[in-house]
Formats: sequence, structure tokens, C-alpha cells
Amino acid sequence: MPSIPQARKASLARFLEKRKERVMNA
Amino acid sequence: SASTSTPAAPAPALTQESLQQRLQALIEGARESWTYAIFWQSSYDYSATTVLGWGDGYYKGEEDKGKAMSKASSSSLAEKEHRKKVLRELNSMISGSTAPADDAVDEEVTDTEWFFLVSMTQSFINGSGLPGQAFFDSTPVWVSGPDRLASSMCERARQAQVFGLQTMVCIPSANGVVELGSTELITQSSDLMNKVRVLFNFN
Repeated sequence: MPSIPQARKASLARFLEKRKERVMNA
Repeated sequence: SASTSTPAAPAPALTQESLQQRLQALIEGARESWTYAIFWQSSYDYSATTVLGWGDGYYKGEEDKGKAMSKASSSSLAEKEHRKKVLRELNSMISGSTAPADDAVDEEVTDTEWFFLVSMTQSFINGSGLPGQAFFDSTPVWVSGPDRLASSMCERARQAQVFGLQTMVCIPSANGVVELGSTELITQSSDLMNKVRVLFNFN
């Protein structure tokens, strides 16, 4: 996977945070 | 027709925060079960070519998590390990930490999660792909059914089918394209298109 540009880090951070919540609540 | 008795009020300025709220409102308020929504934002490159790039995205996931995991388990062991490795690296990059990742990061990455992540690296020029086609023609593109996705001219649509998506929709707006994807078979709805027109009517 290519590196993620700085501008997309916010989207990525949100995705990872929500994923953590999903896994914890599963 | 998308016309209503009262015109939509101009939406506030485009920021990533407001984009996220609109994408979330679109998915969470829909009758259908959408897996994700992405806003592809239009811009121009150095040669004045229109480029659609990642604006923001909202991943909801599948209703049936068990179904998602069973689909993910069809990928090879090497593929699973590769996804986990990439996720660990991305997590370290975001958290700025080299400490071992928690268990959540090591949870198996489903096909649709992976498809959504890879989307962040993609862009579309000169009307290419489903998003580019929708923007170029100013016309929504609605592809429903694995056979239609698999036989699409668009590589992204074919990839979507491989990762278990059954419906992919691209709806143009003033500044880009709203794309929605679902692991369910969803038929065309003018209601959804009207919602996009209202929510993404920014200048």
C-alpha cells in the first residue's frame, strides 16, 4: 500500500478509532 | 425530479469535519444498508486536468459481522498477514508510537475494510472510473449486482465485487462525487440522490 498523504491522515485516524470501537463492542 | 417546494439552503463551508457529518448523516439516515460512503473531491492538476481525489469517507461496515468475517477468511493467510502488517504500520504512523499495537489493530481486516482503506490512495482523472464518469457526465451511475460490477469497465468496480460489494453508486455534486457501496443488493432510489443533492450542495 502506498503511503497516505498528510491530508488523508484525519480520515485514517477516524477509521482506526471507529474500528477499535467496533472490535471492542463485538 | 429533484425539485421541492422550498429550495435547499446553502450548506456551510466545506471542511473535513462537515464532510464527515454529511457522509454519516447520509448513511445513518438511509433506509438501505450502505457499507461506506466516500466523497471524491474535484480539483485541478498542473495541466488543468480535473482530478477526483479523496475528500473524506465514512465506513459503517456490514450489518452481519459474521458474514463479513467469513468472507474475509476466504483470503489467503499471506493476504491476511499483509493486511494486519499494513494496519499496524498505519496505526503507528497515526499514533506516532512504536509501542506494540493493541488487540483491536490485530483483529482480522475484512474485505470491505481493506477496500475502504485502499480507496484513500486512489484518484480519478479525465472522467476515468465510475466516480470520474459520474462527474464528467453530471449523471449518477448506479451499478447493482455482482455480475454488473464484475463486467464494469471500471477497475474499481471490479475490485469492489471481488471484495464482496454488490452495489456501487456514484452521484455527482458541485465539487465532486459521492460514492456509496454496499454488500447488499440495492436498487436505484431517487430519495438517496435527492439527499445527496441537499447535503452536498456547497459552493
